[in-house]
Amino acid sequence: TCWARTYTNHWAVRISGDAQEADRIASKYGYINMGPIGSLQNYYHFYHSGTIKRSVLSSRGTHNFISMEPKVEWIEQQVVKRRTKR
Amino acid sequence: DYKVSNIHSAYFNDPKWPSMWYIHCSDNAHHCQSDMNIVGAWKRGYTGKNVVVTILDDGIERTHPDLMQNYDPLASTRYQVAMHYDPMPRYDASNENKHGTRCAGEVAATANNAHCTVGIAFNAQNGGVRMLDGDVTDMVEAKSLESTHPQHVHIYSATWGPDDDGKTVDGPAALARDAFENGIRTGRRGYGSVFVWASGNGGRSRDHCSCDGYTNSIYTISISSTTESGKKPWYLEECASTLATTYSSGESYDRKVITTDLRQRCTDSHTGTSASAPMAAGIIALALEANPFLTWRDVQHIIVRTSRPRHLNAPDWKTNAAGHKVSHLYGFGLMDAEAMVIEAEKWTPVPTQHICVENTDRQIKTIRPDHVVRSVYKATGCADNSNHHVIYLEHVVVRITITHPRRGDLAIYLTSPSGTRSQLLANRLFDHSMEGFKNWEFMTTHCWGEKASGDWILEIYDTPSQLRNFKTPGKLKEWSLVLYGTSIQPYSPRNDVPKVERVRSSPIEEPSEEYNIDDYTGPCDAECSDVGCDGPGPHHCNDCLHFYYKAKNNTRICVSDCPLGYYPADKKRCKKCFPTCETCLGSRSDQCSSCKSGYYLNEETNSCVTNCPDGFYLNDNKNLCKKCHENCKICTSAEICTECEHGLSLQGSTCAVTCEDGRYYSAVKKECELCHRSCATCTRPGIGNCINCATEMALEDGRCVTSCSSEYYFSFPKANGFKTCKRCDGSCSTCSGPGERNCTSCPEGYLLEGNICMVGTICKDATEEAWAEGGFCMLVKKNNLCVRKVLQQLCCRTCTLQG
Repeated sequence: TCWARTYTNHWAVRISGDAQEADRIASKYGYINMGPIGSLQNYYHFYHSGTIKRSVLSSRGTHNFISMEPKVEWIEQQVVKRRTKR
Repeated sequence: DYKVSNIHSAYFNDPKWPSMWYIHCSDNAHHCQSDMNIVGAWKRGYTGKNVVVTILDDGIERTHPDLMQNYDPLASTRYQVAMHYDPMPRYDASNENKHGTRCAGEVAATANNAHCTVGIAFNAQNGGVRMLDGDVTDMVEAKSLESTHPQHVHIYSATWGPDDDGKTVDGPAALARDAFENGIRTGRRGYGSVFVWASGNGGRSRDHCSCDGYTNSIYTISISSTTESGKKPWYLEECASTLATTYSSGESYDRKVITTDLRQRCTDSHTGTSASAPMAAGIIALALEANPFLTWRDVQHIIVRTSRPRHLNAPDWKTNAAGHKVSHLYGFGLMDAEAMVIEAEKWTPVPTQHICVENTDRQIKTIRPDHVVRSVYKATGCADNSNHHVIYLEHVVVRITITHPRRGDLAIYLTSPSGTRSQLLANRLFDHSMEGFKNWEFMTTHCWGEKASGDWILEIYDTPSQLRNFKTPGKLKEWSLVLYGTSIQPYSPRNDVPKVERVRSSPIEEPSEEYNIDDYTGPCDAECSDVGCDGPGPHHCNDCLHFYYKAKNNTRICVSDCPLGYYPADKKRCKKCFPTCETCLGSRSDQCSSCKSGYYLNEETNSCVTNCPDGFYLNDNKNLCKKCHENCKICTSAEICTECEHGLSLQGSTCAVTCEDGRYYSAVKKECELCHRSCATCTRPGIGNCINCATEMALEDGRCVTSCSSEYYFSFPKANGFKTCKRCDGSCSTCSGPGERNCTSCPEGYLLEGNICMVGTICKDATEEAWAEGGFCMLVKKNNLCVRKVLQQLCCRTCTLQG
C-alpha cells in the first residue's frame, strides 16, 4: 500500500531560550506559540493558522525562514502518524 | 474504600463479579485462587490505593458509575484540540471511542457499588488522556506520554500502536523517544514512570511485535495475552520483547473479559491485547502500593521473577542461563499479583543501570536468498569502562541496518553467549517493503539475568516467499549490540529464598560464606526478624527486625537504630551521612543535624564547618554556628555585634541605621525619628535611651539630668563635648571627682579624713576607752604616732583634732 505523508499545521520547535523568546520568535514568523511540549526542555508547540490543516505537501512560505533564527535549534512540521487501537 | 478485611470473602455485589473468572475462581472452593492471584494480593491489603493510572487512548467516560469514584482529573487531559482537560470520549453512532473506557474499567472500576464490574486495582485513581481521536503526531504522543503531571501519574497504560497489519515498521519519533526517556528518568519523583504496552494485535496478519517500536522499547512493559485454557489467542504476536502475559478473550468458546463500556454500560466484548495490558497495569498498581519506591526497572525485575509459565501452552518454553523460563508467546509467563506484592514489600532496589554499546565490525555482508548470514561478535560487556560495564543482563537491543528488496522475507535471530536463542524477527507475509531496516532496534528480554560477555551470534535468514529480483540481494550494512544491565548481581539466583529477603549480600563472593545457609539451625541475633538467619551474629540475619547498615566489607548488619554517621533511608536501610556529619537527615553535606568533633553545625546551611563564618557566632555549647542579628556583619553573641552591615553603624553593641544627631532609626516606621528632647543622640525613644545629652544637660546612667545626683560627680566634657555624671567612688557619699580621694562626705559610720572616708565604728568604741585611759591618745598624738593606722583608728578623735 502507498499512503503519503500528511503534514499538519503544527510544528515542534526547539529553541535555546525561555518562553518569552519562543513567543517572540513565533510572532515574528506568524506562528502562535501553544506552549511547551510536555516537560521536554526547550521544546515548544507552534501553530500556523495560515497553513493548510492537512496536506500531502510540506508547508512552504516565508514562515519557513524561522529555521534561520539563530536560537532555533530544530524545527519539524508535524506529520500524522497512523495509530490503531488493539 | 472497600474494607480489606471483607476481601477474605472475595465477594462483591457488582452484577458481573461472578463472571470475572480471571480474578477469582467460580467454584467457590475453599482455597481456590485464580492463576493471577489477584485476590491473594487484595487479601494482603493491596487494592491500588494512592496509585494513579492513566489510560492513553481515545478518552474515558469519567461519568460512568464504575469510573466516577476513582476518576482523577489530574491524571487526565485531551490533546489535538488545543489544550483541554476533559477526556470525555466523542460519542458517535458506532461508539468508536469506547476503547479507553473499556481499558480503564479493568484497572480501577469501583468495587461493591452494585454496578457492572470490579477493577483489579479498584481503589486506584484512574485518568484518561484522549489522544487517539484525531490526528496523532509525534508531538501529541510526546505530550501524552509525559502527561501534564508526570510526578502525579505512576502508570501509563497504552493499548495502541502502529498498524498490526504485518507490513508496518514504525515506532516513536524524536519527541516521543525523548518523552519516554524523560519519563523514566524524572517521572514519579525520579523513580521513573511505568509504561505498560499491549504487545500487538496482529497475529492473524502474521505481524511481529518487533516492528512496533513502542512495545519493543526497553521503557515499556510489553504484555501479551493468553486464553483461559492457556492457549495462544488468534491475535497474539510472537515476539522476543514481550515481558509477561495476562488473560484475555480467545475463541468463541473461551470466556471473555468483562469491563466498563461507553454510555454507562458493561461489556464482555473487549478483547485482544488491549484487554491484557490494563490488567497488567492494575497488577503493577498493587505492587506500587506495596512499595511506592520501586523504580521502573525494579518493576520489570519483579515481573521477571514472579511471572510463571503455569498452564500456558507454547512450543518454545525454554529456561535461560539465569534460570528463568521464557517464551516468545508469553515472555516470562502469567503475571502473579500476590507474588509481586510479596516481592515488592521486601524489595531492595536493583543497582544502577549500565549501558554498554558493543560496535561490531562494519563489514557489509550480502544476504543471499535461502541462505543465512551469520555474524559473531565477542563481547566484553564494556569491561574496560566501569561506568558502562555490564555483567548481568537485563534488556538486550540489536541495532541493525539492512537493505533488502523484500523486508518481509527476513527472519533474524540472536544467540547469547549462554546459548539462549531469541527470534528478533519472523517472516512477514504481507511486508513487501523495499526499505529494509535503518538503524532499527530489535529487543529481547530472553537473556535476562545471563552474563553479558562472550560470543553473541546474529543470524539473518532470507526466505523468499515469492518471485523477486535476485539481482539486488539484501545487505547487512552494520549492527551493534546494546547491552543493558548491571555490573553487580541484582539479586540472589536462589528463587526459593528470594534475594530481597536476605540481608547479607556478597553474591560475587558466595563460595566464601562463613556458614552454610542450609545447615545453620542455631539461635539468631535479637535484631533478626522471624525470617531467620544463617549464623548467630547480627550480620547473619536473612532480614532485619528494625534497621541495617552496610559495613566496609559490604556485609549488612542489623541494628535497632541507625548508628552515628548513618540515617534511616528507604525501608529499613541506614545510609551513610556525609563524612563530617555525626547525625543527619540525608547523605548530602547540607543535611547534617549534628557534627563530628572538631566541626560546628552551621544552623543556616545544615553543614559542618571548622570555623564559624562572618555573620555567625559560636554558641555557648561550642557546637553550633548561630546566625548573628541580621544587622550584624560580625558578632560575638546574639546580643553583641562588633561590626555592622553596610549602611548601619554600631550604637553600643547593636547595629542601627545611622541617623543625624537627635534622631534614632525606627525599625517599625523604617525611618529616623526624633529622640527625646533631653537627648543629643539616642538608640530609641524615651528619656532612658539617650547616648549623649543635649547642651546644659549631662548623661547619668542613661538619663539626661540638669545636675548630677548626690552620689555622682560632674565629669568634664568628653572629646565629643557631651557631659556626663559619673558615680562617686564606693567609699564616698558625695564627691567632687573620681576615686577615693575626692570624697566630700561619707556614708554613715565613716569619717571623712582629708577627703578620704575612714571607717568610724572602731573609733566610736575606742573613743570611750581612749578617754577612759586619759592621756594615752594624747601621747599618741604627741609622739606623731597618728600616722600609724591602728593607732589612728584607736584615737581617731584626738588625732583629728587640730593643734
